Amino acid sequence: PVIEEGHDEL
Amino acid sequence: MNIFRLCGDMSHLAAIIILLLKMWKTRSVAGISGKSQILFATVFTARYLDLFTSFISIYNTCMKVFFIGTVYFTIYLIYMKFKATYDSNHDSFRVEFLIVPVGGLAFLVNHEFAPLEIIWTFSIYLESVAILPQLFMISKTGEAETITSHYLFALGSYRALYLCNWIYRYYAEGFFDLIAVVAGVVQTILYCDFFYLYITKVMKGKKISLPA
Repeated sequence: PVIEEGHDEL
Repeated sequence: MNIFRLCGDMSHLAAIIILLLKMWKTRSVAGISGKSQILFATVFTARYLDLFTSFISIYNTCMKVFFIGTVYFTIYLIYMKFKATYDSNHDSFRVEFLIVPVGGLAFLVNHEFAPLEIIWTFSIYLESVAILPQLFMISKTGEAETITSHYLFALGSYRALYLCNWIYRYYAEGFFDLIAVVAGVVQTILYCDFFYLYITKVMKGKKISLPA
C-alpha cells in the first residue's frame, strides 16, 4: 500500500 | 481532494453545526452524551497535533481549527453552561473500556513506530468507537430527539462517505491506508442499526424510540 509521509485527510 | 471526501467533510461539519444549534436553540444538552464529546475532543486533539507543524492547505487548516474549537465549545456547553440539563445518569458508558484497548492496539498495529504516528493511529481507532457512549445513552433513555437523530445521521454519513473516498483514491491515486479503512468500516457499521431506524422512522416524521 502507498503510505504518504504524514496524513493529508482530516 | 475528491467529491466523496468533500461531502464527507461537509457532512461532518453539518453534524457539528446541528449539534451546536440544538444546544443553543433549546438551551439544553438533554440526550447528548458528554462522554462521546470528550472522546471526540481526544480524537481531534490527537489527530491534529500536526496543525502547526505541517501545512496541507488553507481548507485543511481551517477545518482542523473549526473541529477542535467546536468540540471543546460543545464540552463547555455540556459540562458548564447547560450543566443542569446534562443527563449524567444515562451517560454512564465506561469509556476506559474503550481508551485502554484502543491505546494498546495503537502501539501494536500502526504504520510506523514513531510518537506522532502512534498518536495518529490512536485517534483513528478511538474515533471508530467514540460514538458508543452516545448510542448507549440513546438505548438507555429509549429515545432520541429528532434533531439528535439528524446529528447522528450526518455524523455516521461522514465516515461512510470517507469509505467511498478511499475506494476512489485507491483506483485514482493508488492511495491505500489499511488502518484508516478498517477503522472507518468498523465506525460505519456501528451506525448501521441507527441508520435503519433513521430511514424507517425519522424520514417518515416519526421519533426514534427504541424498545427500552
